[in-house]
Formats: sequence, C-alpha cells, structure tokens
Amino acid sequence: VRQHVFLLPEHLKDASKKMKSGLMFVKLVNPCSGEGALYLFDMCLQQLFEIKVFKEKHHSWFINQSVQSGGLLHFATPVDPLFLLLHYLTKAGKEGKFQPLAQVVMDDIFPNCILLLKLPELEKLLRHVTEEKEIGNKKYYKYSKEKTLKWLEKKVNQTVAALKSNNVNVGARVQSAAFFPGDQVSNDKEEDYIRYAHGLISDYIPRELSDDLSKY
Amino acid sequence: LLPCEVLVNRPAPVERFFTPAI
Amino acid sequence: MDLSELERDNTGRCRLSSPVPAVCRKEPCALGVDEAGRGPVLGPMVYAICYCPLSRLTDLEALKVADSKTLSEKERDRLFAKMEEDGDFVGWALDVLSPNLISTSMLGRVKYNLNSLSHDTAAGLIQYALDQKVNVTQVFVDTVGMPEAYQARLQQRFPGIEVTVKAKADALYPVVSAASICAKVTRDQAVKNWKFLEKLEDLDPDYGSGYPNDPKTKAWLRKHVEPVFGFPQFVRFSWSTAQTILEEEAEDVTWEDSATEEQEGPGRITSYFFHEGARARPRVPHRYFQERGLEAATTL
Repeated sequence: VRQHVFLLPEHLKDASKKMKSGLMFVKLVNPCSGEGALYLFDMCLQQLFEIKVFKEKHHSWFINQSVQSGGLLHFATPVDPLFLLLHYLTKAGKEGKFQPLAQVVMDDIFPNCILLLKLPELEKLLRHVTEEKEIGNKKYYKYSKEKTLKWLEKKVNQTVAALKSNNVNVGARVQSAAFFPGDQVSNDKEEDYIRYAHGLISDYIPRELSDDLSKY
Repeated sequence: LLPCEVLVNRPAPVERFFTPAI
Repeated sequence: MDLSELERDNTGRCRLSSPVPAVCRKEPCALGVDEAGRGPVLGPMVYAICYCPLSRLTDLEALKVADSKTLSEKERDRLFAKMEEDGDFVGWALDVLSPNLISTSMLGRVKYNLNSLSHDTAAGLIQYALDQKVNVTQVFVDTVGMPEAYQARLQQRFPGIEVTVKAKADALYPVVSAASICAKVTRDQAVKNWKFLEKLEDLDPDYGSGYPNDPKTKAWLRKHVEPVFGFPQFVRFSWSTAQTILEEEAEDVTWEDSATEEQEGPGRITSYFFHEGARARPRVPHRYFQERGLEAATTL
C-alpha cells in the first residue's frame, strides 16, 4: 500500500476528527493550465488548500517500519478560491451577460467544482472580480476585467511584500542560497520584485489575464 | 528522507538498523 | 587486551597502544609493522606495530615470536601475554579498522582502495611511535602490493629512518613477527566480542572462518542479508562476495549517479526557435517553484 507524507497546518487535524469526510481531496481545475490538479477541502471551516508536491529524483522515505519509494513530500497551503472561480467567470464572461453563479461554476470534467459554491462569504469574494445584479432574491454576476486587474494588483503588492520579508532572491543573476549579502532587499530592484510577483501570480490565472496584468 | 530510491514499497526493520536522532 | 574503546564504537577506526618503555626512548629501536584480517569478508582489519631496542632484539627472539599464522590462537594469546609481562623493553600500538570503515572507504565516491588505506594506516602508526618519542632507527614492514614502490614511499616519508619492505617479513624479522601476533590477537578478540549495533533476530554466532570462499561464511551471509538494509556492519560490503549476494537478494536502489539511469537526450537546438508540431513544450511552473523542486500535485 502506498503511503503519502503531508505537511499540513496543524488545525486540519481537528477537521478530520470533527466530521466524517471533514477533509476531502478533490480534483479541480488548475486555473492556469486548465488541467486537473489536486486540492484539499476543509469541510468544517470551508477552506480550500492547494497541494504542492516536492519531487526530486532518487529519494525514498523511511516511514515507521517501512520504506516508501519516491520520497515525495506534499504540502497543503491555503489558496484563494477566487483564482479557481475566476477560471469559470472569465469563460462565462465571454458571453457578456449576467448569470447566476450555479450556472457559471459548472464542469463535466471536474464536477467537484460545486464545492466552491459552499465557501463562506462567497458574495464578498465575488465583488472583487464581478459586477453584480440582484433581481428578486436572486443574484447575477458578470465578469469584470477592470475589477479583476485591480484585485490582482493588490495580490501582486502583497506578494512583493512577502518576497521581501522572506528574503527571496528575485534578481536575474544566479546566486547561491547559502550566500547572504548584507541587504538582499536593496540589491534587488523594485522592478525585479514586481516582475517576480507577477510571474508567481500568473501560475494561478489564465495566460490572457496574465498578459493583461503585465501591461497593467 | 533518503538520498536514494529504494524501488519498492514494503515493510523494513528500520528500528533494527537505525537509531533516530533529532 | 582491553578492547572496551572498540566495543563502545566499532564503526570507525580505533587506536590502542601500550605505554612506551623508557628504554625505547633512549636507545635506537627497530619497529615492525604487520596486519591481520585483510582477506576475510567479516570483521575488522588490524594494523599493528611492535618496537624494541636494537640491543634487545635477541631477547625478543627468545620469546619465541614467529609468524602468527603458524601459531594457534591459544599460542598467540600466550605469546602476547608474555610480551606484555616482559614488556619493559617492548612496546606496541595498533589501529583497528572496522569493516564499516573499509566498506565506506572502498565504496566512496572518491575511491580509497584497500592498499592505500593499508599504507596510510602503517605510516600513521610509525608516525605515532615517533610522536611518542620512540627512538626509531629501523622499520621493517611486511609488504602490501609492490615492495619497491611501498619502500620508496615510506622512505620518502621517513627520511631519517632505514626502511625495509619485504614479502614474508613476519618470518624474517622478530619485530614484524611480534607485530603480527599483536594484530592477530586483537582481531581474534574483536571478532569474538563483536557488538552488533543492529538488533538482529536469530543471529547465528557461527559464521565459519569469515573468509569469502568458506561455504559456512557464505551461508551465514545469505542467512543474514536484509532486503532493504543489506548486511550488519560486521560485513565488508565492498567485498564481491557480499555484493553478489546483495544483487541477488536485496531490493534495487538507485542513486543520483547510478550508471544504469536513463538520460534524456538533448533536444535539437532549432526546437528552441521554431514551433515543432510534434514537440509540445509544457508550461513550466514559475521559477520560485522550480528552484524548490515543487510542482502542483495532480494525483495521489
């Protein structure tokens, strides 16, 4: 039987104890490539995590009294579900009309996308990237490129701040991770940080939007 | 985590050959 | 022979020595070097030196030291005890090279073969005697490899000393015979009292002679091979006997520099400039993830 090694936030331990299927691995769309990727839902707190895997050749694990080939290490980190919702909103946006969300977030290949509709404060989230209309008691949404770019700009700025505070090397030159210059931040230009942050965010948005963001 | 790949998943008497240290 | 230090840690190299007799610091001395346990696939190899004043060589001979291989274990133990008893003119020192040290040296990425290990150990022991202020003027060594080259190397290392390297030196020079006895006695004791680090189940204490062509030793190796961990560290993994059994009985393991690893051929350089229909380039993750060996998981 294959064993998997995961690094998870500690509070997720409680999720699997509090309710049956408290933690669910689901396959959802990767908003950049459009292909499937693994995500983790915390059904208690209604939080979404992306799963990244550390993969290098020629590794194995000793796990208790067993050996497991591959040596893969999986990380579950919180991810903003709006990136995934954007995938469906941008597609529907081409139709140019306001639609109910349940009609937009539909996917034959990744039917678990409906779990995204269970997320808390969904309406608050959607306001960052859509125009909203209310008719009767129902809400209708239309993708807004202008609002999305403003939202993504905030993401880029947050990412720049995180890159600086974590001393990530964003310069074009090759530098050993063991080399600590006096002040990493002043050595790398602001433009380098923005370019790097844009690149990171682009791993979570469609190519066309990435190009628009770059121009923006 | 080992710096080599043992090409199998199976029981292994790790505690007989290894003494863990932190 | 107090081997408690070896019993505490039998994974590396262990040096043991007698006190230096006062007379050996005053008078010119002959020093002999010999080894025990080169051939076996099990247990340590021991290098020993024995030294005494030139004026007392006949006294050493009178102890009836001879080539240790011609003596029984009991006779060797007796002779060693006698050397210690009458030891106001005989000193000794030895290096116990564990099977683990032998294996890791011979199997390291930078190869350190058994001859080099032997030469360096012998030279190290001679140096030790000099550092202890033993007045060494003559050194006699049983050869490992070509005697001429070995002698030249040792002579260059110890220019003020007359160095003689000869085959069967243990039969020719009493100091070498005495060193031979020290080495053999130590090896026998180390093997008899070997503390297995591994918590082995059903350990069979009868492993035969320990030599690779001994059917009992081979059977013992086959019995004690573990498919993931191989052998206990009592075994010299670098011996072909051990390697053959591992190939047959143990699980396959690949390392970064495994020779059988398939390499991806380099692409044509034009592929970097033109879109070749059949060669789709997948989108690569951002540099942040690439540098850290991270990618999106698609399946468990």
